[in-house]
Amino acid sequence: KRFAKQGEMWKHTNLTWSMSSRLIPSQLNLHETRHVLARALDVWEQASRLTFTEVNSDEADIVVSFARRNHGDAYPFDGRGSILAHAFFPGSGRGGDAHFDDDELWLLQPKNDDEEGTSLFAVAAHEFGHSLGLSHSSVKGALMFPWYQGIQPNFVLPEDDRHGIQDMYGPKVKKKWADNPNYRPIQTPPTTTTTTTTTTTTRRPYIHYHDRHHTNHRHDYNPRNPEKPNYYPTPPTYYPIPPHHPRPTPETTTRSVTNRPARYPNVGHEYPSHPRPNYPNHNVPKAKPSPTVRPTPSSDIPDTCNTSYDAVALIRGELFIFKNRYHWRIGSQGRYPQYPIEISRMWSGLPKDLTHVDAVYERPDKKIAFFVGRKLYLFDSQYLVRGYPKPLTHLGLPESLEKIDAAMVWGHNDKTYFYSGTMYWKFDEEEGRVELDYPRDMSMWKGVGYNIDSVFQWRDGKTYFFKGKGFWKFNDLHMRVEHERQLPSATFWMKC
Amino acid sequence: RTARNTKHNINEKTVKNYLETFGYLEKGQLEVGNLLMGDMAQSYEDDFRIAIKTLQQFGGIPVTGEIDAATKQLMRQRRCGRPDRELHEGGRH
Repeated sequence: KRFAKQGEMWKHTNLTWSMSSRLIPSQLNLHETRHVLARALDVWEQASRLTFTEVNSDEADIVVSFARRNHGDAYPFDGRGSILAHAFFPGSGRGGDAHFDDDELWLLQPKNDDEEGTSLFAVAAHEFGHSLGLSHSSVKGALMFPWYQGIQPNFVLPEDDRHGIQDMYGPKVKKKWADNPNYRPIQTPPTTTTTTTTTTTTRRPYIHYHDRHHTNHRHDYNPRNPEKPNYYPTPPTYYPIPPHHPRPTPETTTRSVTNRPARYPNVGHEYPSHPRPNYPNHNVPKAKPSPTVRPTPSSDIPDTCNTSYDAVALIRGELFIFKNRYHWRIGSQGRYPQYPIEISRMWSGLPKDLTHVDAVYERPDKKIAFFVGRKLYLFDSQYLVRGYPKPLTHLGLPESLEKIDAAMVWGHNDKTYFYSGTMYWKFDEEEGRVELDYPRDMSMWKGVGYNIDSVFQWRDGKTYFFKGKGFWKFNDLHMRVEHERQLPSATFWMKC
Repeated sequence: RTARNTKHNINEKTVKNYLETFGYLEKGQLEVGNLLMGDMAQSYEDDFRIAIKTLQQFGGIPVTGEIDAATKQLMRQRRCGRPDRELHEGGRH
Protein backbone atom coordinates (compact mmCIF):
# COMPACT_ATOMS: atom_id res chain seq x y z
CA LYS A 1 0.00 0.00 0.00
CA ARG A 2 2.01 2.98 -1.24
CA PHE A 3 2.64 5.27 -4.18
CA ALA A 4 3.25 3.78 -7.62
CA LYS A 5 5.52 5.11 -10.33
CA GLN A 6 4.48 4.47 -13.90
CA GLY A 7 8.00 4.46 -15.28
CA GLU A 8 8.11 7.60 -17.39
CA MET A 9 9.64 10.76 -15.94
CA TRP A 10 10.83 14.09 -17.22
CA LYS A 11 14.49 14.29 -18.21
CA HIS A 12 14.61 18.00 -17.26
CA THR A 13 13.40 19.60 -14.02
CA ASN A 14 12.50 23.11 -15.25
CA LEU A 15 9.07 22.28 -16.64
CA THR A 16 6.80 24.67 -18.52
CA TRP A 17 3.00 24.69 -18.36
CA SER A 18 0.27 26.52 -20.22
CA MET A 19 -3.49 26.73 -20.56
CA SER A 20 -4.61 25.29 -23.87
CA SER A 21 -5.13 28.02 -26.42
CA ARG A 22 -8.30 26.27 -27.65
CA LEU A 23 -9.95 24.27 -24.86
CA ILE A 24 -10.47 26.79 -22.06
CA PRO A 25 -13.01 26.51 -19.19
CA SER A 26 -16.46 27.69 -20.28
CA GLN A 27 -17.69 28.54 -16.75
CA LEU A 28 -14.59 29.78 -14.91
CA ASN A 29 -12.69 33.05 -14.70
CA LEU A 30 -9.52 32.40 -16.60
CA HIS A 31 -7.21 34.45 -14.43
CA GLU A 32 -8.42 32.77 -11.23
CA THR A 33 -8.24 29.34 -12.89
CA ARG A 34 -4.58 29.91 -13.82
CA HIS A 35 -3.89 31.01 -10.26
CA VAL A 36 -5.42 27.78 -8.84
CA LEU A 37 -3.46 25.65 -11.32
CA ALA A 38 -0.22 27.43 -10.40
CA ARG A 39 -0.92 26.69 -6.71
CA ALA A 40 -1.56 23.04 -7.53
CA LEU A 41 1.78 22.82 -9.34
CA ASP A 42 3.47 24.54 -6.43
CA VAL A 43 2.43 21.61 -4.22
CA TRP A 44 4.87 19.44 -6.18
CA GLU A 45 7.49 22.16 -6.56
CA GLN A 46 7.75 22.61 -2.80
CA ALA A 47 8.44 18.89 -2.36
CA SER A 48 10.95 18.26 -5.14
CA ARG A 49 13.64 19.73 -7.41
CA LEU A 50 11.02 20.53 -10.03
CA THR A 51 10.26 24.12 -11.05
CA PHE A 52 7.24 25.20 -13.11
CA THR A 53 7.11 28.26 -15.37
CA GLU A 54 3.87 29.35 -17.03
CA VAL A 55 4.23 30.02 -20.73
CA ASN A 56 1.71 30.69 -23.46
CA SER A 57 2.21 27.86 -25.91
CA ASP A 58 0.58 24.57 -26.79
CA GLU A 59 4.13 23.20 -26.93
CA ALA A 60 4.57 23.54 -23.15
CA ASP A 61 5.47 20.37 -21.21
CA ILE A 62 2.09 20.43 -19.42
CA VAL A 63 -0.89 21.81 -21.36
CA VAL A 64 -4.15 22.12 -19.39
CA SER A 65 -7.45 21.76 -21.27
CA PHE A 66 -11.12 21.85 -20.29
CA ALA A 67 -13.08 19.55 -22.59
CA ARG A 68 -16.34 17.65 -22.80
CA ARG A 69 -17.33 14.06 -23.64
CA ASN A 70 -15.31 12.83 -26.62
CA HIS A 71 -12.38 15.19 -27.02
CA GLY A 72 -9.93 13.41 -29.28
CA ASP A 73 -8.25 10.93 -26.95
CA ALA A 74 -9.10 7.42 -25.86
CA TYR A 75 -10.71 8.57 -22.58
CA PRO A 76 -14.05 10.36 -23.17
CA PHE A 77 -15.62 12.31 -20.28
CA ASP A 78 -19.09 11.52 -18.94
CA GLY A 79 -20.78 14.85 -18.40
CA ARG A 80 -21.66 15.50 -14.77
CA GLY A 81 -20.82 11.88 -13.89
CA SER A 82 -18.15 10.22 -11.80
CA ILE A 83 -15.13 10.95 -14.02
CA LEU A 84 -13.63 14.37 -13.24
CA ALA A 85 -10.39 14.58 -15.20
CA HIS A 86 -7.37 12.66 -16.44
CA ALA A 87 -3.76 13.35 -17.34
CA PHE A 88 -0.98 11.77 -19.39
CA PHE A 89 2.38 10.56 -18.12
CA PRO A 90 5.58 12.46 -19.02
CA GLY A 91 6.50 12.43 -22.70
CA SER A 92 6.47 14.44 -25.89
CA GLY A 93 3.32 15.65 -27.61
CA ARG A 94 0.41 15.06 -25.31
CA GLY A 95 2.64 13.60 -22.60
CA GLY A 96 2.18 15.50 -19.34
CA ASP A 97 -1.06 17.17 -20.45
CA ALA A 98 -4.06 17.37 -18.11
CA HIS A 99 -7.70 17.36 -19.24
CA PHE A 100 -10.58 18.47 -17.01
CA ASP A 101 -14.25 17.67 -17.64
CA ASP A 102 -15.80 21.03 -18.53
CA ASP A 103 -19.25 19.71 -17.61
CA GLU A 104 -18.24 19.53 -13.95
CA LEU A 105 -18.98 22.34 -11.50
CA TRP A 106 -15.46 23.41 -10.56
CA LEU A 107 -14.90 25.40 -7.35
CA LEU A 108 -11.98 27.85 -7.28
CA GLN A 109 -12.22 28.78 -3.59
CA PRO A 110 -10.54 26.34 -1.16
CA LYS A 111 -13.77 26.06 0.92
CA ASN A 112 -15.12 22.56 1.49
CA ASP A 113 -16.99 21.31 -1.51
CA ASP A 114 -20.19 19.32 -1.54
CA GLU A 115 -21.86 16.69 -3.65
CA GLU A 116 -22.19 19.07 -6.58
CA GLY A 117 -19.12 21.28 -6.58
CA THR A 118 -15.59 19.91 -6.97
CA SER A 119 -12.38 21.59 -5.84
CA LEU A 120 -10.28 22.37 -8.91
CA PHE A 121 -7.20 22.68 -6.71
CA ALA A 122 -7.61 19.14 -5.31
CA VAL A 123 -8.20 17.51 -8.69
CA ALA A 124 -5.46 19.54 -10.43
CA ALA A 125 -2.90 18.61 -7.77
CA HIS A 126 -3.85 14.93 -8.34
CA GLU A 127 -3.71 15.13 -12.15
CA PHE A 128 -0.36 16.95 -12.10
CA GLY A 129 0.93 13.96 -10.13
CA HIS A 130 0.20 11.89 -13.24
CA SER A 131 1.81 14.55 -15.43
CA LEU A 132 4.99 14.03 -13.41
CA GLY A 133 4.91 10.22 -13.64
CA LEU A 134 2.97 8.99 -10.61
CA SER A 135 0.25 6.34 -10.96
CA HIS A 136 -2.63 5.89 -8.53
CA SER A 137 -1.89 5.05 -4.93
CA SER A 138 -4.07 2.75 -2.83
CA VAL A 139 -3.26 4.75 0.31
CA LYS A 140 -6.45 6.46 1.49
CA GLY A 141 -5.76 10.13 2.09
CA ALA A 142 -2.91 10.20 -0.41
CA LEU A 143 -3.24 12.84 -3.13
CA MET A 144 -2.81 10.11 -5.76
CA PHE A 145 -5.70 8.07 -4.33
CA PRO A 146 -7.99 7.76 -7.37
CA TRP A 147 -11.29 8.67 -5.68
CA TYR A 148 -12.03 12.31 -4.95
CA GLN A 149 -11.42 13.29 -1.35
CA GLY A 150 -11.76 17.09 -1.45
CA ILE A 151 -9.01 19.10 0.21
CA GLN A 152 -8.18 20.16 3.79
CA PRO A 153 -7.91 23.96 4.25
CA ASN A 154 -4.20 24.19 5.07
CA PHE A 155 -3.22 21.45 2.68
CA VAL A 156 0.15 19.73 3.09
CA LEU A 157 1.34 17.13 0.56
CA PRO A 158 0.72 13.72 2.21
CA GLU A 159 3.75 11.61 3.02
CA ASP A 160 3.01 8.85 0.50
CA ASP A 161 2.94 11.37 -2.35
CA ARG A 162 6.06 13.15 -1.10
CA HIS A 163 7.94 9.86 -1.06
CA GLY A 164 6.73 9.18 -4.59
CA ILE A 165 7.82 12.49 -6.12
CA GLN A 166 11.10 12.62 -4.22
CA ASP A 167 11.87 9.04 -5.22
CA MET A 168 11.68 10.24 -8.83
CA TYR A 169 13.09 13.76 -8.82
CA GLY A 170 14.85 14.11 -5.50
CA PRO A 171 13.91 16.36 -2.57
CA LYS A 172 14.04 20.14 -2.79
CA VAL A 173 17.50 21.44 -1.90
CA LYS A 174 16.93 24.18 0.67
CA LYS A 175 20.62 24.97 1.38
CA LYS A 176 21.93 28.40 0.22
CA TRP A 177 23.59 28.05 -3.14
CA ALA A 178 26.97 29.53 -1.98
CA ASP A 179 27.91 26.71 0.35
CA ASN A 180 26.34 23.95 -1.71
CA PRO A 181 29.07 21.33 -2.38
CA ASN A 182 27.98 20.54 -5.92
CA TYR A 183 27.63 24.16 -6.94
CA ARG A 184 29.59 24.90 -10.10
CA PRO A 185 30.55 28.33 -11.43
CA ILE A 186 28.04 29.85 -13.76
CA GLN A 187 29.29 30.29 -17.31
CA THR A 188 26.76 32.86 -18.39
CA PRO A 189 25.39 35.77 -16.36
CA PRO A 190 22.37 34.52 -14.40
CA THR A 191 18.94 35.76 -15.46
CA THR A 192 16.74 35.96 -12.40
CA THR A 193 13.51 34.09 -12.93
CA THR A 194 10.76 33.38 -10.42
CA THR A 195 7.96 30.85 -10.47
CA THR A 196 5.24 33.31 -11.30
CA THR A 197 7.16 35.15 -13.99
CA THR A 198 5.76 34.20 -17.32
CA THR A 199 8.34 33.80 -19.99
CA THR A 200 8.55 31.94 -23.25
CA THR A 201 11.25 29.33 -22.79
CA THR A 202 12.57 27.34 -25.65
CA ARG A 203 13.68 23.79 -24.95
CA ARG A 204 17.45 24.01 -25.33
CA PRO A 205 20.34 22.94 -23.08
CA TYR A 206 21.14 25.97 -20.94
CA ILE A 207 22.12 26.91 -17.45
CA HIS A 208 19.09 27.81 -15.42
CA TYR A 209 19.62 30.03 -12.37
CA HIS A 210 16.70 30.17 -9.98
CA ASP A 211 17.24 32.33 -6.96
CA ARG A 212 13.75 32.52 -5.38
CA HIS A 213 14.37 29.32 -3.46
CA HIS A 214 18.16 29.67 -3.43
CA THR A 215 18.38 26.34 -5.16
CA ASN A 216 21.73 25.77 -6.73
CA HIS A 217 21.66 26.02 -10.40
CA ARG A 218 21.96 22.93 -12.39
CA HIS A 219 23.92 22.30 -15.50
CA ASP A 220 21.19 21.00 -17.68
CA TYR A 221 23.27 20.31 -20.67
CA ASN A 222 25.14 17.06 -20.95
CA PRO A 223 28.93 17.58 -20.75
CA ARG A 224 29.58 14.19 -22.34
CA ASN A 225 30.38 14.11 -26.01
CA PRO A 226 27.28 13.65 -28.19
CA GLU A 227 26.66 9.89 -28.24
CA LYS A 228 27.82 8.26 -31.42
CA PRO A 229 25.35 5.55 -32.48
CA ASN A 230 27.23 2.50 -31.27
CA TYR A 231 25.55 -0.03 -33.43
CA TYR A 232 24.54 -0.52 -36.99
CA PRO A 233 21.52 -2.79 -37.52
CA THR A 234 22.37 -5.66 -39.83
CA PRO A 235 22.31 -4.27 -43.38
CA PRO A 236 19.23 -5.43 -45.39
CA THR A 237 19.86 -8.81 -47.00
CA TYR A 238 18.11 -9.31 -50.31
CA TYR A 239 16.64 -12.20 -52.24
CA PRO A 240 14.70 -12.09 -55.51
CA ILE A 241 10.93 -11.89 -55.30
CA PRO A 242 9.13 -14.88 -56.89
CA PRO A 243 7.92 -13.88 -60.41
CA HIS A 244 4.32 -12.75 -60.71
CA HIS A 245 2.07 -14.21 -63.40
CA PRO A 246 0.28 -11.11 -64.69
CA ARG A 247 -3.43 -11.69 -65.33
CA PRO A 248 -5.61 -9.42 -67.45
CA THR A 249 -6.22 -6.35 -65.27
CA PRO A 250 -9.95 -5.57 -65.00
CA GLU A 251 -10.47 -1.87 -65.60
CA THR A 252 -11.48 -0.67 -62.12
CA THR A 253 -11.71 2.97 -61.58
CA THR A 254 -12.54 4.15 -58.16
CA ARG A 255 -12.16 7.83 -57.75
CA SER A 256 -11.35 9.05 -54.29
CA VAL A 257 -9.54 12.20 -53.39
CA THR A 258 -6.86 11.56 -50.80
CA ASN A 259 -5.49 14.41 -48.83
CA ARG A 260 -3.26 15.02 -45.91
CA PRO A 261 -4.49 17.61 -43.33
CA ALA A 262 -2.31 20.70 -42.99
CA ARG A 263 -0.10 20.56 -39.91
CA TYR A 264 -1.87 22.31 -37.08
CA PRO A 265 -0.59 25.88 -36.71
CA ASN A 266 1.75 26.23 -33.74
CA VAL A 267 0.64 28.94 -31.31
CA GLY A 268 3.70 30.54 -29.76
CA HIS A 269 3.24 34.27 -29.24
CA GLU A 270 4.43 36.35 -26.29
CA TYR A 271 2.07 36.16 -23.29
CA PRO A 272 1.86 39.04 -20.78
CA SER A 273 1.41 38.08 -17.10
CA HIS A 274 -2.08 39.62 -16.99
CA PRO A 275 -5.01 37.87 -18.75
CA ARG A 276 -4.51 37.45 -22.44
CA PRO A 277 -6.08 40.14 -24.62
CA ASN A 278 -9.03 39.24 -26.98
CA TYR A 279 -9.25 35.77 -25.51
CA PRO A 280 -11.80 33.51 -27.24
CA ASN A 281 -14.75 33.52 -24.90
CA HIS A 282 -16.50 30.32 -25.86
CA ASN A 283 -15.54 26.71 -25.58
CA VAL A 284 -16.12 25.70 -29.21
CA PRO A 285 -12.79 24.26 -30.40
CA LYS A 286 -11.47 25.86 -33.56
CA ALA A 287 -12.69 23.94 -36.68
CA LYS A 288 -10.11 21.30 -37.73
CA PRO A 289 -7.93 22.65 -40.56
CA SER A 290 -9.78 21.73 -43.77
CA PRO A 291 -7.78 18.99 -45.43
CA THR A 292 -6.01 20.37 -48.46
CA VAL A 293 -5.43 18.06 -51.40
CA ARG A 294 -1.71 17.65 -51.80
CA PRO A 295 -0.88 19.31 -55.17
CA THR A 296 0.40 16.88 -57.78
CA PRO A 297 2.82 19.01 -59.78
CA SER A 298 4.35 17.14 -62.66
CA SER A 299 7.71 17.04 -60.85
CA ASP A 300 6.52 15.55 -57.53
CA ILE A 301 9.08 12.82 -57.93
CA PRO A 302 10.69 12.71 -54.50
CA ASP A 303 14.40 13.15 -53.99
CA THR A 304 15.63 9.68 -53.06
CA CYS A 305 18.25 10.97 -50.64
CA ASN A 306 16.32 13.80 -49.09
CA THR A 307 12.75 12.89 -48.28
CA SER A 308 10.42 11.58 -45.63
CA TYR A 309 8.39 8.47 -46.35
CA ASP A 310 4.60 8.05 -46.46
CA ALA A 311 4.76 4.30 -45.93
CA VAL A 312 7.32 1.53 -45.67
CA ALA A 313 6.49 -2.16 -46.00
CA LEU A 314 8.18 -5.51 -46.42
CA ILE A 315 6.33 -7.27 -49.25
CA ARG A 316 7.40 -10.74 -50.30
CA GLY A 317 10.63 -10.11 -48.44
CA GLU A 318 11.44 -6.97 -50.43
CA LEU A 319 11.44 -3.47 -49.05
CA PHE A 320 8.91 -1.06 -50.58
CA ILE A 321 9.15 2.62 -49.65
CA PHE A 322 6.30 4.92 -50.71
CA LYS A 323 6.33 8.70 -51.13
CA ASN A 324 3.79 10.83 -52.95
CA ARG A 325 2.70 8.90 -56.06
CA TYR A 326 5.92 6.93 -56.23
CA HIS A 327 7.67 4.01 -54.63
CA TRP A 328 11.11 2.51 -54.44
CA ARG A 329 11.76 -1.17 -54.38
CA ILE A 330 14.79 -2.64 -52.69
CA GLY A 331 15.50 -6.27 -53.50
CA SER A 332 18.35 -8.64 -52.88
CA GLN A 333 20.62 -6.79 -55.30
CA GLY A 334 19.87 -3.41 -53.73
CA ARG A 335 17.70 -0.61 -55.07
CA TYR A 336 16.02 -1.52 -58.34
CA PRO A 337 17.21 0.72 -61.19
CA GLN A 338 14.86 3.31 -62.76
CA TYR A 339 13.03 3.74 -59.44
CA PRO A 340 11.09 5.48 -58.04
CA ILE A 341 8.18 4.67 -60.33
CA GLU A 342 4.45 5.42 -59.92
CA ILE A 343 2.74 3.23 -57.36
CA SER A 344 -0.19 2.75 -59.74
CA ARG A 345 2.07 1.11 -62.31
CA MET A 346 2.41 -1.82 -59.95
CA TRP A 347 -1.00 -1.60 -58.30
CA SER A 348 -3.33 -0.28 -60.96
CA GLY A 349 -6.43 -0.75 -58.80
CA LEU A 350 -5.49 2.32 -56.78
CA PRO A 351 -7.33 5.57 -57.59
CA LYS A 352 -6.23 7.28 -60.80
CA ASP A 353 -5.81 10.63 -59.08
CA LEU A 354 -3.76 9.14 -56.25
CA THR A 355 -1.53 11.74 -54.55
CA HIS A 356 -0.02 9.45 -51.92
CA VAL A 357 -0.74 6.40 -49.77
CA ASP A 358 -1.00 6.64 -45.98
CA ALA A 359 0.04 3.14 -44.91
CA VAL A 360 0.87 -0.22 -46.45
CA TYR A 361 1.40 -3.64 -44.90
CA GLU A 362 1.53 -7.26 -45.99
CA ARG A 363 -1.10 -9.25 -44.17
CA PRO A 364 -0.46 -12.71 -42.72
CA ASP A 365 -2.46 -14.12 -45.67
CA LYS A 366 0.08 -12.42 -47.98
CA LYS A 367 -2.48 -9.96 -49.31
CA ILE A 368 -1.26 -6.36 -49.48
CA ALA A 369 -3.29 -3.65 -47.71
CA PHE A 370 -3.10 -0.04 -48.87
CA PHE A 371 -4.69 2.67 -46.72
CA VAL A 372 -5.60 5.77 -48.69
CA GLY A 373 -7.58 8.35 -46.73
CA ARG A 374 -10.69 6.76 -45.28
CA LYS A 375 -10.40 3.65 -47.50
CA LEU A 376 -8.67 0.28 -47.49
CA TYR A 377 -7.55 -1.15 -50.84
CA LEU A 378 -6.70 -4.84 -50.63
CA PHE A 379 -4.55 -6.46 -53.29
CA ASP A 380 -3.80 -10.06 -54.12
CA SER A 381 -0.36 -9.47 -55.53
CA GLN A 382 -1.10 -6.71 -58.08
CA TYR A 383 -4.82 -7.27 -58.39
CA LEU A 384 -7.47 -5.45 -56.44
CA VAL A 385 -9.55 -7.93 -54.50
CA ARG A 386 -13.24 -7.90 -55.43
CA GLY A 387 -15.35 -5.71 -53.15
CA TYR A 388 -12.53 -3.31 -52.39
CA PRO A 389 -11.92 -0.52 -51.54
CA LYS A 390 -13.80 -0.67 -48.22
CA PRO A 391 -14.23 2.10 -45.64
CA LEU A 392 -12.10 2.09 -42.48
CA THR A 393 -15.32 1.63 -40.49
CA HIS A 394 -15.50 -1.83 -42.07
CA LEU A 395 -12.54 -2.72 -39.84
CA GLY A 396 -14.32 -1.41 -36.75
CA LEU A 397 -12.40 1.86 -36.81
CA PRO A 398 -14.33 4.98 -35.75
CA GLU A 399 -16.31 6.99 -38.26
CA SER A 400 -14.38 10.11 -37.27
CA LEU A 401 -11.03 8.62 -38.34
CA GLU A 402 -9.76 10.47 -41.42
CA LYS A 403 -6.70 8.37 -42.19
CA ILE A 404 -4.30 5.73 -40.91
CA ASP A 405 -0.70 6.83 -40.32
CA ALA A 406 0.88 3.38 -40.26
CA ALA A 407 0.12 -0.33 -40.08
CA MET A 408 2.22 -3.37 -39.36
CA VAL A 409 2.19 -6.96 -38.17
CA TRP A 410 4.22 -6.70 -34.96
CA GLY A 411 6.83 -9.41 -34.69
CA HIS A 412 6.59 -9.38 -30.90
CA ASN A 413 3.17 -11.05 -30.82
CA ASP A 414 2.32 -11.44 -34.53
CA LYS A 415 -0.65 -9.14 -34.10
CA THR A 416 -1.61 -6.39 -36.51
CA TYR A 417 -1.58 -2.77 -35.31
CA PHE A 418 -2.96 0.42 -36.87
CA TYR A 419 -1.69 3.85 -35.82
CA SER A 420 -3.36 7.22 -36.33
CA GLY A 421 -2.51 10.51 -34.69
CA THR A 422 -2.29 10.01 -30.93
CA MET A 423 -3.96 6.56 -30.88
CA TYR A 424 -3.42 3.01 -32.01
CA TRP A 425 -5.58 -0.14 -32.42
CA LYS A 426 -4.85 -3.88 -32.33
CA PHE A 427 -6.56 -5.58 -35.30
CA ASP A 428 -7.87 -9.13 -35.21
CA GLU A 429 -7.11 -10.55 -38.68
CA GLU A 430 -9.52 -13.48 -38.21
CA GLU A 431 -12.38 -11.33 -37.01
CA GLY A 432 -11.53 -8.59 -39.46
CA ARG A 433 -12.15 -6.00 -36.76
CA VAL A 434 -10.14 -3.99 -34.22
CA GLU A 435 -10.17 -5.44 -30.71
CA LEU A 436 -12.41 -4.16 -27.93
CA ASP A 437 -9.83 -2.72 -25.58
CA TYR A 438 -8.72 -0.07 -28.11
CA PRO A 439 -7.85 2.61 -29.10
CA ARG A 440 -5.01 3.19 -26.68
CA ASP A 441 -2.68 6.14 -26.39
CA MET A 442 0.47 6.18 -28.54
CA SER A 443 2.57 7.01 -25.48
CA MET A 444 2.62 3.22 -24.93
CA TRP A 445 5.29 3.15 -27.67
CA LYS A 446 7.78 5.26 -25.73
CA GLY A 447 9.95 7.64 -27.67
CA VAL A 448 8.17 7.78 -31.03
CA GLY A 449 5.68 10.50 -30.02
CA TYR A 450 2.54 11.00 -32.09
CA ASN A 451 1.64 11.28 -35.76
CA ILE A 452 4.24 8.81 -37.01
CA ASP A 453 4.81 8.36 -40.75
CA SER A 454 5.32 4.61 -40.86
CA VAL A 455 6.35 1.50 -38.97
CA PHE A 456 7.40 -1.93 -40.14
CA GLN A 457 9.24 -5.04 -39.08
CA TRP A 458 12.50 -5.56 -40.85
CA ARG A 459 14.15 -8.87 -41.70
CA ASP A 460 16.16 -8.74 -38.50
CA GLY A 461 12.86 -9.11 -36.62
CA LYS A 462 13.21 -5.60 -35.21
CA THR A 463 10.57 -2.89 -35.39
CA TYR A 464 11.41 0.44 -37.03
CA PHE A 465 9.37 3.63 -36.63
CA PHE A 466 9.67 6.41 -39.22
CA LYS A 467 8.93 10.10 -38.81
CA GLY A 468 10.19 12.86 -41.09
CA LYS A 469 13.54 12.00 -42.59
CA GLY A 470 14.62 9.80 -39.73
CA PHE A 471 13.79 6.55 -38.00
CA TRP A 472 14.07 4.83 -34.67
CA LYS A 473 14.92 1.23 -33.97
CA PHE A 474 12.40 0.03 -31.37
CA ASN A 475 13.01 -2.35 -28.47
CA ASP A 476 9.92 -4.57 -28.41
CA LEU A 477 10.70 -5.95 -24.97
CA HIS A 478 11.19 -2.64 -23.22
CA MET A 479 8.55 -0.92 -25.35
CA ARG A 480 10.79 2.05 -26.04
CA VAL A 481 13.09 3.36 -28.76
CA GLU A 482 16.63 2.08 -28.53
CA HIS A 483 18.11 5.56 -29.18
CA GLU A 484 16.60 8.91 -28.29
CA ARG A 485 17.95 10.60 -31.41
CA GLN A 486 16.57 9.52 -34.81
CA LEU A 487 18.92 8.03 -37.40
CA PRO A 488 18.84 9.37 -40.98
CA SER A 489 16.64 7.16 -43.20
CA ALA A 490 18.37 8.01 -46.49
CA THR A 491 21.76 6.83 -45.30
CA PHE A 492 20.58 3.50 -44.04
CA TRP A 493 17.61 2.44 -46.10
CA MET A 494 18.46 4.10 -49.42
CA LYS A 495 22.23 3.74 -49.08
CA CYS A 496 22.75 7.44 -49.89
CA ARG B 1 -26.03 22.63 -15.01
CA THR B 2 -27.76 19.26 -14.56
CA ALA B 3 -27.31 17.88 -11.03
CA ARG B 4 -24.80 15.06 -10.59
CA ASN B 5 -26.40 11.67 -11.24
CA THR B 6 -25.45 9.75 -8.09
CA LYS B 7 -28.29 7.28 -8.09
CA HIS B 8 -27.50 5.59 -11.42
CA ASN B 9 -28.40 1.92 -11.37
CA ILE B 10 -25.45 -0.40 -10.71
CA ASN B 11 -25.78 -3.86 -12.13
CA GLU B 12 -23.41 -6.52 -13.40
CA LYS B 13 -23.05 -4.78 -16.76
CA THR B 14 -22.15 -1.40 -15.28
CA VAL B 15 -19.78 -3.10 -12.84
CA LYS B 16 -18.03 -4.92 -15.71
CA ASN B 17 -17.74 -1.68 -17.63
CA TYR B 18 -16.31 0.07 -14.56
CA LEU B 19 -13.78 -2.72 -13.96
CA GLU B 20 -12.70 -2.56 -17.62
CA THR B 21 -12.48 1.25 -17.67
CA PHE B 22 -10.16 1.40 -14.67
CA GLY B 23 -7.95 -1.55 -15.60
CA TYR B 24 -9.20 -4.29 -13.27
CA LEU B 25 -10.53 -6.43 -16.11
CA GLU B 26 -9.47 -6.70 -19.73
CA LYS B 27 -12.20 -5.71 -22.17
CA GLY B 28 -14.00 -8.63 -23.76
CA GLN B 29 -12.60 -11.09 -21.23
CA LEU B 30 -16.05 -12.01 -19.92
CA GLU B 31 -17.71 -12.29 -23.32
CA VAL B 32 -15.30 -15.15 -24.08
CA GLY B 33 -16.23 -16.66 -20.70
CA ASN B 34 -19.88 -16.82 -21.62
CA LEU B 35 -19.08 -18.96 -24.66
CA LEU B 36 -17.14 -21.55 -22.73
CA MET B 37 -18.63 -24.35 -20.69
CA GLY B 38 -17.53 -26.21 -17.57
CA ASP B 39 -14.49 -25.19 -15.62
CA MET B 40 -13.31 -22.72 -18.26
CA ALA B 41 -16.50 -20.72 -17.70
CA GLN B 42 -15.93 -21.05 -13.98
CA SER B 43 -12.43 -19.62 -14.29
CA TYR B 44 -13.86 -16.55 -16.01
CA GLU B 45 -16.40 -16.23 -13.24
CA ASP B 46 -13.48 -16.19 -10.82
CA ASP B 47 -11.76 -13.47 -12.85
CA PHE B 48 -14.81 -11.28 -12.29
CA ARG B 49 -14.75 -11.90 -8.55
CA ILE B 50 -10.99 -11.35 -8.40
CA ALA B 51 -11.41 -8.06 -10.23
CA ILE B 52 -14.07 -6.95 -7.72
CA LYS B 53 -11.84 -7.91 -4.80
CA THR B 54 -8.93 -6.00 -6.31
CA LEU B 55 -11.14 -2.93 -6.71
CA GLN B 56 -12.35 -3.25 -3.12
CA GLN B 57 -8.80 -3.58 -1.84
CA PHE B 58 -7.59 -0.58 -3.84
CA GLY B 59 -10.53 1.47 -2.69
CA GLY B 60 -10.02 0.60 0.96
CA ILE B 61 -13.42 -1.03 1.52
CA PRO B 62 -14.15 -4.53 2.89
CA VAL B 63 -12.96 -7.19 0.43
CA THR B 64 -15.98 -9.45 -0.17
CA GLY B 65 -15.87 -10.20 -3.89
CA GLU B 66 -19.56 -9.23 -3.96
CA ILE B 67 -21.19 -6.19 -5.51
CA ASP B 68 -22.34 -5.04 -2.09
CA ALA B 69 -23.51 -1.61 -0.91
CA ALA B 70 -20.01 -0.38 -0.09
CA THR B 71 -18.79 -1.35 -3.58
CA LYS B 72 -21.72 0.39 -5.25
CA GLN B 73 -21.08 3.49 -3.19
CA LEU B 74 -17.41 3.46 -4.18
CA MET B 75 -18.33 3.14 -7.85
CA ARG B 76 -20.62 6.18 -7.61
CA GLN B 77 -17.89 8.34 -6.11
CA ARG B 78 -16.23 11.03 -8.24
CA ARG B 79 -12.76 10.05 -9.32
CA CYS B 80 -9.85 10.46 -11.75
CA GLY B 81 -10.38 9.03 -15.23
CA ARG B 82 -6.99 7.25 -15.43
CA PRO B 83 -6.97 3.47 -14.89
CA ASP B 84 -5.83 2.24 -11.49
CA ARG B 85 -3.89 -0.58 -13.10
CA GLU B 86 -1.98 0.58 -16.14
CA LEU B 87 -2.32 -1.39 -19.38
CA HIS B 88 0.67 -2.87 -21.17
CA GLU B 89 1.09 -3.90 -24.84
CA GLY B 90 2.18 -7.35 -25.94
CA GLY B 91 0.10 -9.19 -23.36
CA ARG B 92 2.18 -8.20 -20.29
CA HIS B 93 0.30 -6.54 -17.40
